[in-house]
Amino acid sequence: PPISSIKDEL
Amino acid sequence: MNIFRFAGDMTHLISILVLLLKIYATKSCSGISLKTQELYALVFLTRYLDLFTDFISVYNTIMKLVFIASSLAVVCCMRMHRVVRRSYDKDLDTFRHYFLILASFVLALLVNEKFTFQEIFWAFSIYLEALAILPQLVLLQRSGNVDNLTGQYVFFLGAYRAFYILNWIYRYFTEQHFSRWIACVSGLVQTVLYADFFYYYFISWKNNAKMQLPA
Repeated sequence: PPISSIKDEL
Repeated sequence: MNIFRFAGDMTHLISILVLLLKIYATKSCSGISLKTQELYALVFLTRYLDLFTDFISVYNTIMKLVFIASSLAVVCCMRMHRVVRRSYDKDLDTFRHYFLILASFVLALLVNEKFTFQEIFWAFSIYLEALAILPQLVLLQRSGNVDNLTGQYVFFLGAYRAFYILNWIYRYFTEQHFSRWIACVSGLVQTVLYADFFYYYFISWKNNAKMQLPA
């Protein structure tokens, strides 16, 4: 599943 | 990546560098709460579980490694270093931070995006980060005077999440399906917890006086 967008944050 | 988030990450990095500077330059950790440092190490270890499984960008991976390594280094230094640990305010740093860990974990079990191992630990790290500063603020309240580097450390640590709130607002208006209520609400609580510290920090800066927190 695509990484939910929040997970591209630190 | 947007300017708010980049500014937030850089501010976070600056806070860590100021903390390292304070400990290595003064060979003292007086005024620093070991419990807050332990909570932050736990926050990074539980948030970056996907460090080796999901590659997002070189920047993302490097920053995660820096945050994990620096928080562990500070905890180890405050516990092991024979000179530094003597300056630790053990009798002032008595906040029962295990309750913060328990409360965050229970909340993460109840409120998460998906009931999976990684999502629960991610939510746990978000909630814990919002509360992690409490032992540090209590320690400063008790010790009364705040030395410059410690004050700057806490200031930048608080400012970084404020930048992230601007980042979330920006992304909310520029991206569809931007659902991150967990991080937004928690980040708001986290920033509000710093409110009185920011107030006294601003007062001391305005009067160009040493920062005093009311006992």
